[in-house]
Amino acid sequence: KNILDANDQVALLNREFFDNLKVFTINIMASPGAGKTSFILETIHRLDAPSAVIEGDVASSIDSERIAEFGIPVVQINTGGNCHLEATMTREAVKKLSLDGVKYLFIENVGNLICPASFDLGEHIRIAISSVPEGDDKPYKYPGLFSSVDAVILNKIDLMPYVDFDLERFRKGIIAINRDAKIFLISCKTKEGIEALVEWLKSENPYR
Amino acid sequence: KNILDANDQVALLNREFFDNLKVFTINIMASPGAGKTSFILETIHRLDAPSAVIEGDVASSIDSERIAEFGIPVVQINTGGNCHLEATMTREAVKKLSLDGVKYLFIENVGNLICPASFDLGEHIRIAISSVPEGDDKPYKYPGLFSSVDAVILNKIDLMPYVDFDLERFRKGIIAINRDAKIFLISCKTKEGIEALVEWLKSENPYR
Ligand SMILES: Nc1nc2c(ncn2[C@@H]2O[C@H](COP(=O)(O)OP(=O)(O)OP(=O)(O)O)[C@@H](O)[C@H]2O)c(=O)[nH]1
Ligand SMILES: Nc1nc2c(ncn2[C@@H]2O[C@H](COP(=O)(O)OP(=O)(O)OP(=O)(O)O)[C@@H](O)[C@H]2O)c(=O)[nH]1
Ligand SMILES: [Mg+2]
Ligand SMILES: [Mg+2]
Repeated sequence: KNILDANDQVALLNREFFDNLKVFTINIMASPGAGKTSFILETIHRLDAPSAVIEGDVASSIDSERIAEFGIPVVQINTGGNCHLEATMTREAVKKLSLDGVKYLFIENVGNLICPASFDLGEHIRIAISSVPEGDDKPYKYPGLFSSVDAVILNKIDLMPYVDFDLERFRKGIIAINRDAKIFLISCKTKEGIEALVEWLKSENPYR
Repeated sequence: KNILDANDQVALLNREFFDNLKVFTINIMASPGAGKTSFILETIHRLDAPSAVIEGDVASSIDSERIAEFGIPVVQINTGGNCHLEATMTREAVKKLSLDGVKYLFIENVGNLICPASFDLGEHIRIAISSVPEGDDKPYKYPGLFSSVDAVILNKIDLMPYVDFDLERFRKGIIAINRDAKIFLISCKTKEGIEALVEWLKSENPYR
């Protein structure tokens, strides 16, 4: 489709730009409230090098303000209605960021399990976050996203005792459409599983 | 925009069709896993007249099968990738439903807090469901949807003890963009608040 082709061309330029600067770029996608911002904050604190963030939302600067409180360089994109980030928006946002010395660039996509999946932003790695309260059937219902990522994080595992969540069913759903995807079980609240996830992320960084 | 105009024309025809049949039609929108299907099931059991359901998902028939188990007439729409239901899809789905004697038609929209807001399906009433684990800032971040509905349901209030949720902040966010919206606090798990919600829904039905 024409829109996607045009996007992919800009995405290639973005990726080239990140490669030249040796900035490892991560596209994070999830439903509203699944834990994208929390994951970013917990991860950045544990990394071995400076990070920056591109924060995407339809409206508000709630997330970029939260991130800025920790002194992390961040730029907020407000799409005004668009249900996903695109490569052009990413390109524009990067211009407002100082990437000097930055080794990790996190792009928090708009909260949506559908639209973001189709838009390459120029990232090196794609992560989907699902959360326990959403239910174990999300991979079956939103295959476009779960099939297109390198890793799936299941967040809020601290809530397992209070909801019906069949972990086997969830895993099966992912493996059926994405055999190579890594699956991480974490809680941004109790910090369970975060160390292992950060170790994996560091190991994925080709510019370390 | 042309797509929206074309949609609205079909929506008008749909609404006229529902009016002629005296079927009270409800468009339910929410994030993935917020509780759309659970709300529909809990409500249908408590209504004073027969219901039918149009079930929208990108993929799978998980929800329509769950609803069919209770003997409720239901049709599954799979968009295959589209992030919202449209009036034409609704029109097509209705043809597959027997609406004889049906007084309430629930349309479960695709799980998404953005795209469904712009598409009139021909409904009489629009409901947004937010859930406690998603966080109290959703009305600020997804104003398009929350400003366009008649009622906002906050579901999963049984999880309040285990998450940080500022109810005042949530309410303020809704009132700021939608002063007349009714706000209901419920739990599909403990059944708290459901009676009052069903009473309101019945009172909204002009064909009772
Ligand atoms: N119980 C529990 N709550 C969590 C966990 N992680 C995040 N939360 C809470 O869940 C809510 C949403 O978390 P966020 O990190 O803002 O989620 P998000 O995906 O960035 O949300 P949006 O950007 O609004 O789409 C917040 O109230 C968090 O405190 C967790 O592991 N356990
Ligand atoms: N603790 C708790 N869990 C709930 C409540 N309501 C629904 N759930 C659970 O939340 C998960 C999602 O509920 P659904 O009703 O399937 O949500 P949905 O919005 O229809 O989800 P999709 O159609 O997949 O977008 C299921 O595991 C439900 O059992 C509630 O009030 N409290
Ligand atoms: Mg966020
Ligand atoms: Mg459902």
